Amino acid sequence: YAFFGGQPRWDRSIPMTLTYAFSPANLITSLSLQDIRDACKRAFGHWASVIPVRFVETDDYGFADIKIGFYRGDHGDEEAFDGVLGILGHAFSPESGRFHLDAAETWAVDFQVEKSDEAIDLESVATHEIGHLLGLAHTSVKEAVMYPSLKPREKKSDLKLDDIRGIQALYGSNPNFSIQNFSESDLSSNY
Amino acid sequence: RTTPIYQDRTLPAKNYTYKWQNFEKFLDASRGSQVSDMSELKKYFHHFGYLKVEEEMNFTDLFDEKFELAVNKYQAKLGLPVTGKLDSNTTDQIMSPRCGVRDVPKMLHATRH
Repeated sequence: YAFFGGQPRWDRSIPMTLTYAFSPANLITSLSLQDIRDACKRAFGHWASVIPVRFVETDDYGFADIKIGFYRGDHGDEEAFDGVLGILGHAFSPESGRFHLDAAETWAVDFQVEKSDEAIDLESVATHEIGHLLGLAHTSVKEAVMYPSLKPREKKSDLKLDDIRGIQALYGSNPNFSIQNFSESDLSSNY
Repeated sequence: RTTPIYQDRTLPAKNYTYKWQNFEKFLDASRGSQVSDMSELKKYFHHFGYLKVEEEMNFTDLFDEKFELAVNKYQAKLGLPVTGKLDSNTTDQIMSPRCGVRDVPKMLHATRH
């Protein structure tokens, strides 16, 4: 795992709560808002299960800690999106909270429903970008969520040991999480 | 034991159009190679933090020493065999859809553990 330079993290007392909201003006219509909300809720849940941080959705976009939106091309942050595939999304290091997804992608929450060969799993990308929002940079570990690439129709939203060790180095462990149990179940499922 | 059911499928590159599919033509290029539009690949490497900013305006189509170092850095960072060449592992990885965040952050280097 890797951190951004200076190792930034959300500087609040532990356990902390971070709010998130969806930009009302920057959504996509190919998925329902409920599907988007559910996918992101699951993505936040992956991280919340391993660190003492709670994520709560709010309607108050202006005051949310994390602001989520779908954008096309140049959208004002000097990191223009590039159309279908290529760059899928990006997010900024703490405590910016900006979480942007490329509206041009064929976003999917269920590959049984979305049959496109170019479909991209929203939950997987969201889980990755939340890692950036919390302070993780890209890792060299291919299986990890924080590896920078994701192929179409690939799902990679379950945190791996590399992701967990990295995020817990920043925020500590969720008291309800046991790395030993995780390792055992991970090994068991691999077996 | 029942046969596993594979619900998802990951398709090979040729079944859909990668944004960076044109980079396939650089396959097997190595130091000393000169291939048209390699400057575009250098821009890609610059974008993700592997080539320095001050070199951006001078990108050529020559696979030079600086670019070889950038390829080495890229391969090491992404857990690929470090060959310094644009082998198939490397070009496949370059063409894959990805997060827009730089692998090597601007100004400050990431701390790896």
